[in-house]
Amino acid sequence: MFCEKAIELIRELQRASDGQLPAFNEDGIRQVLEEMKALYEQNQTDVNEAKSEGRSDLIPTIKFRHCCLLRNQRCIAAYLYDRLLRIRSLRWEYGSVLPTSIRFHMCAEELEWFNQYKKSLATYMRSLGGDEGLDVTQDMQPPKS
Amino acid sequence: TQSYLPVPPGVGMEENFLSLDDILLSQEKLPTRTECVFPRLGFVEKTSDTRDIPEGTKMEMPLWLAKGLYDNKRRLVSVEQPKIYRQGWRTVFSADPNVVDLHKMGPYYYGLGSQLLHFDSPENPEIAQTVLQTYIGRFRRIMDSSQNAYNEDTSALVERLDVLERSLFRTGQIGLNDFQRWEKGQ
Amino acid sequence: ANTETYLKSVALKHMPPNLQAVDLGKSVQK
Repeated sequence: MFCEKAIELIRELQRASDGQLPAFNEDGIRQVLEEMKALYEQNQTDVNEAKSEGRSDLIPTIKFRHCCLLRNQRCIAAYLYDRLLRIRSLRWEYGSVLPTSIRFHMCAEELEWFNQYKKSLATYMRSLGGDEGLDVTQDMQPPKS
Repeated sequence: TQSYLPVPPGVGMEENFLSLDDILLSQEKLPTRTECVFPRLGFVEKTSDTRDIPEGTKMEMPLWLAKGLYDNKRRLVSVEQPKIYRQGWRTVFSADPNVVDLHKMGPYYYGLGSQLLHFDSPENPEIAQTVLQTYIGRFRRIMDSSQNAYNEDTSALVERLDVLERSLFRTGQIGLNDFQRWEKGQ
Repeated sequence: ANTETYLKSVALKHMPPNLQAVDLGKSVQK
């Protein structure tokens, strides 16, 4: 059945409880993209045949494959987006320098996203509290006193 | 971490596109029947010896695919209700919703029940009503147990709950723990 | 913009032409 690899990506994240960041599954993403390419090419062939030879009986199959393409797209987008949410939370938990062990789990594009996110947050914090700005990532817990 | 805020699941019949919970919910299988031939897809249905999926094939299809193929006008697939939503089980739920192990029978009892309403059936109003009344009937115990189990093993309390109910229980526990920490000045 | 750039570079640009866009409004709870 199609889309098995895609749902595995989602399950992998679901298993990583409480916002932990598992290693980036580059191989998994690649496999899903390859499946999408194959599905799309098969559909292109069938669409051409349906048009040129009047094979309207191929329409259900074309629709089936299109559903699978949409499913794969959705799973990949959700996988990547959820990882960004976890990475974003790391800025608040660890500060602007992430531990090596966590950076090791991130791909180059995620590191770049994190750097941009830090900049956006810094710009925002500078805009608060008059000239001095305000570090809103401090004092996340009430002081012991 | 407290700052990790995943995309939440949709409410009722809605799904949130980027919600991991909704994606997993939509992976649940439904009993279906093909209402036409699906050429060149015989390999998908492993029991099929032919190149095509024949018309009239009964197969367990994931919800996402059933929703994508379902169309009132052009019948490609028809969807049956899973047992837990049929009359026999609806009677059980109306008698006492608390006796059912919704983890074993689900684990997405409410989610899948809501999604079933996308497929036309004369039983849909009753299914909707049963799902709603079951939730109402079980809510009180979940709330009470989540508020009274402090700093203890809760596995026995959640083992018969469906996914939505476990989320509810977790929310109750978070509230309880937060309150206890506040009382202690933490 | 940051998120869109990321999704495009990691995945969307490698997808079939009609699937290269994702509406990030869908990330907002309805």
